[in-house]
Amino acid sequence: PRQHVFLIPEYLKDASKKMKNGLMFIKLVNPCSGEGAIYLFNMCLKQLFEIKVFKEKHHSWFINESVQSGGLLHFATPMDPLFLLLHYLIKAGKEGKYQPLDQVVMDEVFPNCILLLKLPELEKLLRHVTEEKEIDNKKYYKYSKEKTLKWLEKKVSQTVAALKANHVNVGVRVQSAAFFSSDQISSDKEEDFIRYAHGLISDYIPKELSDDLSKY
Amino acid sequence: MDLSELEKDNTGRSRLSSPVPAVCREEPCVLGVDEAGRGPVLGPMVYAICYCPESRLADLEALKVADSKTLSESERDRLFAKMEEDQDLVGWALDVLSPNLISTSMLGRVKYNLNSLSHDTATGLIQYALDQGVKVTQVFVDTVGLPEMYQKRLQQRFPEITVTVKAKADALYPVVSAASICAKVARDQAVKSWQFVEKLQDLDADYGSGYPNDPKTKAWLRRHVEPVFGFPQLVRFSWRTAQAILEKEAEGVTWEDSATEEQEGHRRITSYFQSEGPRARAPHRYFQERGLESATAL
Amino acid sequence: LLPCEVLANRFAPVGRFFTPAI
Repeated sequence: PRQHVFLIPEYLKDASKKMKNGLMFIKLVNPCSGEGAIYLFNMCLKQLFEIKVFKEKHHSWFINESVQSGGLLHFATPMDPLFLLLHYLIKAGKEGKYQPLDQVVMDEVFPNCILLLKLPELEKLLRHVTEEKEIDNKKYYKYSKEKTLKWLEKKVSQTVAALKANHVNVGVRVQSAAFFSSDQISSDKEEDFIRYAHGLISDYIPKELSDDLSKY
Repeated sequence: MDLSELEKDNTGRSRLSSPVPAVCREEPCVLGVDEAGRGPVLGPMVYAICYCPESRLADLEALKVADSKTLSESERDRLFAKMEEDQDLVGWALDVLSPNLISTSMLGRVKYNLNSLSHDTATGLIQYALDQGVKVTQVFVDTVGLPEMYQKRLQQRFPEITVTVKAKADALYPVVSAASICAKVARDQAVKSWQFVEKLQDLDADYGSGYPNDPKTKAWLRRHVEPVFGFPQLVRFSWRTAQAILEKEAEGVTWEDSATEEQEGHRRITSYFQSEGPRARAPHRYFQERGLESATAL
Repeated sequence: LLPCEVLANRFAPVGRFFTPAI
């Protein structure tokens, strides 16, 4: 059988022990491209992880007493599930009316998207990007672009702070991140950081929203 | 012969030598070079020098170190013991080149072929004798490759010594034959007492002479080929015999610089201009610079 | 992680043959 090598946060290890299927690899939409992508869902803590893969040719693994071709290295990093919910809310938003969430988050191509409905504090999350109405104790949601842009702006600011804290080279010259002198950072202007952070966030939102965010 | 150093690490090269007879630092000496184990597909190749005062060549001849090829293994051992006894007659030194060193030299990215390895080893041993203070005036070498070119290179390297490179030198010059005996004794012993770094379960040392056409050797190679790791390091991976078995029995491996890369058909120039449909947006440079992309399948 | 691709997913006697060294 194929074997995969993953870098995942330590605390996830007992998730797979605590309950059967504690960790599930599922295919969901990539909110930027609309294509499929692999995610990891932690059923215990109801937490979503995106999977990035380091792929370079001519590598393989020795894993204990076996060899595994390909030599791929997978990374699982926590991801804000609101990016995925947003994908469905924007799609439904085109109809311009309030809808119950379980009619919005549906996808015959990626049926596992219903797992997103199990996320804790879902209503709190949704308030960042939707207008809501309550009728007979049932909640109805409608996508709000204004609120979403405000939410995304916060994301960009958090990302700028993280880029600085991690000394990521945002200079316009595309250089390998490994070779740069720290004083380079000071010369990078605030605008470079914002542009870079916008670009990074745009990997998780549709093109149209990315353009709106850029103007915003 | 004490090969304990070799047994500690038989993946590189190790040098052994006798004490230098005092007389060899005073009187002009003749030095012979020869090697053993050039042809076999397994085990080390051993380069040896033997040197003795010109005035004592007759005594060396008297030892009956005739053409070493005509001697049996036990006769060689006996003669070697006698040379060791006669400490003020001959001195010797040898380089044991492990199969791993041979393979990695020949298969390295920059090829270092067997002839160059041989020439450099012989040169190194002659230099070693000079560094030990031996008054070498003549050197006789059994040829490897083209005698003239080899002779010229050695003569350039050691202008103050008379160098003679000749085929079958071990049958012509007793000091070369003595070197050949040292080399063969060392090689036989190294092969016989080979310490496998690989903890082989069904270890059997029944690999015959080690020559590629020896049926025992071929059978042993086939018995011990491992699809991922090839062979134990006793084997010279760069030998055709070994490669033939690997090509048949072992898994394929691709390297960054493996030839297939170059053979890959060059794309038609037009293909660079045809748009390949809506190109999926490239990942952000943060990921590109780190070789990361979204996993779309497991 | 090996700097070459072994084109197989299979058992391999790694403990016996592979002695990592710097």
